[in-house]
Amino acid sequence: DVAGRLTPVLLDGLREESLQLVSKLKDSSSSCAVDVSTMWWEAAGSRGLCVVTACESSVSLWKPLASDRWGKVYTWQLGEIPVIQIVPLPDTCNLVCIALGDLEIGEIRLLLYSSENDAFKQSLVKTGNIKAVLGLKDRRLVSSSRTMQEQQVEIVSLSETGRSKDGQTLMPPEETVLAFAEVEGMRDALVGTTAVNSIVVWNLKTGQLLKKMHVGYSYPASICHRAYSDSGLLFVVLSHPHAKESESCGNPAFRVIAFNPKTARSVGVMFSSLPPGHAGRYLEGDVKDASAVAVLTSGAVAVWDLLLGRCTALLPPDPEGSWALARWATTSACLLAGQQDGTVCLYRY
Amino acid sequence: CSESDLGPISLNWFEELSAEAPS
Repeated sequence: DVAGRLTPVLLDGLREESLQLVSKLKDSSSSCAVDVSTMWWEAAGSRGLCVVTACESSVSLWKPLASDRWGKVYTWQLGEIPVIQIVPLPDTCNLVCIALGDLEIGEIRLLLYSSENDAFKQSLVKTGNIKAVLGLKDRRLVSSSRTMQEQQVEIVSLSETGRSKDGQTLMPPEETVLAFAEVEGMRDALVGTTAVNSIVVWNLKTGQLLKKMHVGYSYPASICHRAYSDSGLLFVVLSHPHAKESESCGNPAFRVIAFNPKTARSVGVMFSSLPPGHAGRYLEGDVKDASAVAVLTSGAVAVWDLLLGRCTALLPPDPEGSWALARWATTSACLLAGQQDGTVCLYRY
Repeated sequence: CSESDLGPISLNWFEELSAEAPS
C-alpha cells in the first residue's frame, strides 16, 4: 500500500529512468526531520554505507539490516542549540559534521565513532556567525563566517578525534560567501557563490582569490552545487531559488553555466525546469554527478538529468505529509527523500 | 560555446590565474 502510494509519476517517454522505493525508516522518538545524509561506518572489521538522520535535538546513525530494513545504531544527543544541517565529509569513514544554530549556523560539531574504543563521541570544531560550510576531501571543512568588520573563509583539518591544529585561511571576497563547491578533477580549486550573485574561485593551496565572475541579474541568490573544469572552461551547476519565470526557460530550478575564468565571460549551457503543467518553485535540493533533485513548493520532489536538461521523475506530495528533504546518497543511484513527519524513504534511481 | 562568446580560452587557466593573483 505504502509502495503504491509512493510510486513516482513517470513522465512521458522516460519510463526507463525511474525511482523505485527500496525501504523506509522512521525514528519513532523524533517528530521532525531536519536533514538526512549517508556516511561510511566501519565497526568490527565490517564497512558499510549507513544513513544519518537529524532532527533538531539529536542525530541518529542507521545501518542496513536484512530485507531492506534499517536499524538504529546510535543517537548523538545535542544541546539546546538546534541542528540545522548535516555536513558530510567525502571519502571518510566514521566521521560526520553537523551545523547547529538558530536562524544561522552558530557552531559546527564533529560526530565520530572510534573503533579502537568502540565509542561514539562528539567534539566542537568551530563557533561564530557561520554563513556557509562544506566538507572537503581529505577530512577538511571550509566555512565562511562574518564578524562586524570582516569575513573569514577558513579551512579546518580534522583528525579522527576532532579539530587539528593546522588550519588555513582563504582570501575573502568583499561580499558574503553563501555556498561552496569543490572543483572536480582539480585538487587545489574551490568555488563559491556570493550574496551579490558572483562566482568566486580560490586556490586552496595558496589561499589566493583567483577570480570573481558575475552570474547575471536574472538569477539572484544562486547557490553552487557542483563544479568541474573541462577544455579550459569552468562548468558550475547552480540552483536558483529566486529565478524569474520566463517563456523560454520556464521556471528553472538548476542551470549549468560555462565560465571562461580567464575573461570572466559565461554562457548558459543547460536549463533544468519543471515540465509544463507542473507548478512549484525550487525550495531546496542536491546534485550528484549529472543528477539533480529538488523539493518544490508544491510539496513534490523532482529529479532531473542535467545533461539532458530534462525532468526524469516526480514524486507527488504524499497525503500524509509533504516532502521536506531530498538528498543523493554517496552515489546518485540512491535517493533519500524525507517527509515532514520524519519518515525517510530510500529510492533506487 | 565558442571563443567569440567567451573570449580566449586557456587550458592552464588555474595556473595562469594563480601566477597573476595577489598572494
